[in-house]
Amino acid sequence: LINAWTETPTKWYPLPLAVGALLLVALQYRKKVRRAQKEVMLDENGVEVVKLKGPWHVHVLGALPLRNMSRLWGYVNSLELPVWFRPYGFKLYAYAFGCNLDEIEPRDLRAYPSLGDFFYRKLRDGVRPVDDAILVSPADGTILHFGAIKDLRVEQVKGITYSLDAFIGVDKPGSINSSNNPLGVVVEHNPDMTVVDDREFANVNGIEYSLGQLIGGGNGGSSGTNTPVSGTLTPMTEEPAGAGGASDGDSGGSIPRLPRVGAAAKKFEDQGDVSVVEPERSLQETLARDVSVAKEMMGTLNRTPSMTPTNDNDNEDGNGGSSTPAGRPAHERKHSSPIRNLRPGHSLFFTVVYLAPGDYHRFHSPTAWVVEKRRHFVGELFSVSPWMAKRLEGLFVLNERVALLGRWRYGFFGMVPVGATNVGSIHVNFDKNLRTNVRGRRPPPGRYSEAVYSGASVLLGGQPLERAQEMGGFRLG
Amino acid sequence: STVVLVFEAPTEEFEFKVRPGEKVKVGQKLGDV
Repeated sequence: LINAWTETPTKWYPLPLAVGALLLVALQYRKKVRRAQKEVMLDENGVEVVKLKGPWHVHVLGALPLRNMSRLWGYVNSLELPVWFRPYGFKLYAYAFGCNLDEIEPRDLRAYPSLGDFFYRKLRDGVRPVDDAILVSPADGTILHFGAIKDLRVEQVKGITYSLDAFIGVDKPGSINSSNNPLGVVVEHNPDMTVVDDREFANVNGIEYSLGQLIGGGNGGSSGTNTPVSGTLTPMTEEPAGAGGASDGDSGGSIPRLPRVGAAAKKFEDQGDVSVVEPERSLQETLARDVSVAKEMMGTLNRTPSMTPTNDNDNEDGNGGSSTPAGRPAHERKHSSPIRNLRPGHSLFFTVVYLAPGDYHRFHSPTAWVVEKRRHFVGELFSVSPWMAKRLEGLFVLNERVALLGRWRYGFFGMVPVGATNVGSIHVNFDKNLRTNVRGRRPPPGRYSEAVYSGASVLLGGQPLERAQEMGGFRLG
Repeated sequence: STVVLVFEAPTEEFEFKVRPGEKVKVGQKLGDV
């Protein structure tokens, strides 16, 4: 080899023209592919279209029926286990995934009928002391990433970002939001059509009350948050979808209906009950809770500028002026969104907490805040493990998730539980109508259904949550 | 599963009190002003 290396004479000769041409074509093709991968595709509304991007094994995973697998996994784990087997089975699971059995409630493992129930276990009171900090962890888990959000792009891992608009959705012009829906009627929102439910109810800690009961009787449709509260609240009888609660006339007052929107209007799809963990509260307790949250929010009872719906002031709309910085891409200026009107000296931040299979899988409120709306994005159910997050671009935008949006002491606040293959079911205690990982045709990525919680608290115009209050959780399948 | 928090806070004053990869528990300090 040494001889060959040292003694072989170097003989230069020109490449055939065809080889050079082929090389140029290959280089050009590679450049084009890379450009296409980096290109941000926008839909007709200017929102980024997210597509599966990543190495070949990501595409193989994308071809799997993950949602069906997830539901099958949930079904299998909902099967009741023999009582004698439960302690052995759950101890083995706890050993394999590092669960601390000393902190669960109930501690008797025979009390958990299935692995699904054990997975959604509760913790004993007092095992999680709550720090005095303004922001505390909403879950047991691992901090995957955190930082400031620049140009409305969130960093998934170093070098890979995704659009915040695509992640939490944008307010569409004409959409019904908490500001023009003060009664908190649940609204299913789809960017392409607005579907309004006219049942009269407000949701307080998972218990539904008629709006008439909640804000007091009387005629004339006096809406708004200044209506005095009177009487004792009693849960409203659940009406089947299509019963038309507003027309019954026995719900304590005349409530103005939201307008139906063309042919697209339809009844709200009843999604069934969701188990409510929070204890039932009296009106006095509810008001005391509201006042407590309001105090923590330091008197920010009024809607903060960040949540105030604004005119887009987009030149395309002809409104003139601009509240958004000049030079922002047109697709970003096209939408009104709370994340675009921050207070002076404020920025957007993010943090990602990953819950491993052995972790306690309920999530809690990370601060004192008011949830004004939720947006349910039906999507894929890829694993959200750190391994996957490093490989699949836009993972959190592709997956099914529930964006809970509202306000806290410093303005906008959003919390987004993101589902995964093994835990496709996201539960929110105060939202009995939310159903995730359901069978059926999936809407295209980016579409979401929206519910508004403005009727949950007369005082705060949303669902108030105290720091570390349990909000919901992830269930298997 | 994952929980993502997105929030507005004072740019200069807000500070995260955790590190990437750190294990956290419910109620543990994440950030403060």
